[in-house]
Amino acid sequence: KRKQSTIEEFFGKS
Amino acid sequence: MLEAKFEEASLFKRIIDGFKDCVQLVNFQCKEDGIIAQAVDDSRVLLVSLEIGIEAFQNYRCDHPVTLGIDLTSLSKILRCGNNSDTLTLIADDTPDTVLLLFEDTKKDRVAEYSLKLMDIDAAFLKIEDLAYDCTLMMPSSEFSKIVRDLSQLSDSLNIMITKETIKFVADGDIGSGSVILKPFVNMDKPEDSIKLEMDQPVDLTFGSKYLLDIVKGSALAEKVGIRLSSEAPALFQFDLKSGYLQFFLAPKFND
Repeated sequence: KRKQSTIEEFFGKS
Repeated sequence: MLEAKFEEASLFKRIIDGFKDCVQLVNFQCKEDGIIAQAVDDSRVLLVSLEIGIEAFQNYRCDHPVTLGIDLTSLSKILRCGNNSDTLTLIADDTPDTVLLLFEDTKKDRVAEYSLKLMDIDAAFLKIEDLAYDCTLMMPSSEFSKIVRDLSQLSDSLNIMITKETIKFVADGDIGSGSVILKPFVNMDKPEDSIKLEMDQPVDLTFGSKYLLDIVKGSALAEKVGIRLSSEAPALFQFDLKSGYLQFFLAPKFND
């Protein structure tokens, strides 16, 4: 089973 | 004061149509060097980043930075009111409550003017790091669009595998499975039909089909799509404008 990752796991808030 | 004039309203329509189905509320930041926008979809999986450089406009003037908070559903309603070949000018003052959209048909002396109420949108601007990618692929956007639309019928996930000389798209679902295999090649007569691949490392990535279906709506903007893949970062799908781009960053699915 594959889990969907999110954008915020990679890009931080500026 | 912002005054941004597109030679053809169709360009701005295609830009907005390219991402209005995945995000709704967007801050457009207008500065002297052009307009940028960024938004993440509700599920926080897809990030849209837009840059429209000055060269994409017939005339552009912005002497004071201004942010236009726009509901894309409302904007689309107004954009449908203009004809594709009209010029379109966006006008806003330095502290705007509304943005004015002016459609002009110079041949007929027809002028249509619409005002769109702006919104206060609370959205953080994410810092997109300069990423190192394992593979960079450039292919016709129409071909990529067809592959995504075809394979997404079979499964809610789509697998992209790249090895040395092969690009493989795979969908494996309840009703069956499908795959499309491409090889890089150069078409001398029609360079835009070429498929270019630069690979540092092979990749094997899985993405949600519904997000890819959103991304391929950008295909109306450019004949080619640039796809950059990394095993450890969101994939980047890019449609270039004459000046600027529409980018989609898509977070992959990982093995649990």
